[in-house]
Amino acid sequence: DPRQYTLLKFYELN
Amino acid sequence: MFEARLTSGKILKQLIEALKDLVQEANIDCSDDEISIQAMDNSHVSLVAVSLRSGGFDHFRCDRPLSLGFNATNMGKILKCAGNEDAITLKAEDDGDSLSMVFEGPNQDRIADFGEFARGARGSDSPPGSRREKCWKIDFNFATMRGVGVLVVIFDRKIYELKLMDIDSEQLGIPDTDYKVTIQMPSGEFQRIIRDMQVLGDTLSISCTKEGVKFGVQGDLGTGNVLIRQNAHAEKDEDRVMIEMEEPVELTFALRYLNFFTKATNLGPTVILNMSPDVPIVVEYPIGETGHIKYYLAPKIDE
Repeated sequence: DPRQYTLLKFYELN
Repeated sequence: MFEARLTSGKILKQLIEALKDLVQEANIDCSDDEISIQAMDNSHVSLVAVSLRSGGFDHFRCDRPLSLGFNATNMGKILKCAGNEDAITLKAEDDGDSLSMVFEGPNQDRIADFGEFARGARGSDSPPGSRREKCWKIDFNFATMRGVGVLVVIFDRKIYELKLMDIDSEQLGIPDTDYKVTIQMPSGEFQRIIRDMQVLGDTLSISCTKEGVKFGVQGDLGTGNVLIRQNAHAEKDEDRVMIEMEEPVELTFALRYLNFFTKATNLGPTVILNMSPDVPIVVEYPIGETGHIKYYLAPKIDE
């Protein structure tokens, strides 16, 4: 199955 | 001091309904040009972002930026007490610990002779949308129609206070992005596709090619595929399907989250999907001229 990523892989926390 | 009056209070009811299954606690950030909410679900897989521009309110005052931390379930419970036709006013003091919500029934609800108040309201410098301003307007209308007497509406008015909380919300910096694919389609149709696909499996692939947009699911029961073609010339705007594509994109997503997003369907007739390879999808529901609710969902990627 493909892996579910979190948004933290794509965007920086401010 | 923050004060904002939304004639169509239903928007606020629907907004909270559209996010309360995804996020439990969030901040309403108030500035002089908008109120906004940004919050991630507990697993950090999805994010909801709301913006309501100050121009969409019939009265808006925000003396300095405020963050109002709220529990979405509790706010939803209070908003259920507002009628769909009610206007809703939100009020908060700069250093207060509660959010006041005032629900006013539609103008024609109750009419009574209440002349002194109306005369007193004439020519006052009340802010637009305030009770006095409304009285002046209604007084004026009746005076114009009848030529004599003063009739003023006594509003069907309910006031609730929601306890606020301090929330350290994690804000994501989401850069402005040019997406390779933008799909606009009827929100009801998108909702139906998501609902139907959930019967078959947990993971949805969305593939955009020059043929159209293909939604596909594979599961133990079998497979399902729905193809949506461009239909830019439908009679009604809200029935149109418009596809802008720079290059073909195929991504897969957890249906569970997409299903949460479709709770926003009632907010507008249209949904806009933005996709680029290997980045989160943005599912946007425009809210008339007032603003939007956008959901971001991280993709599932083959390793």
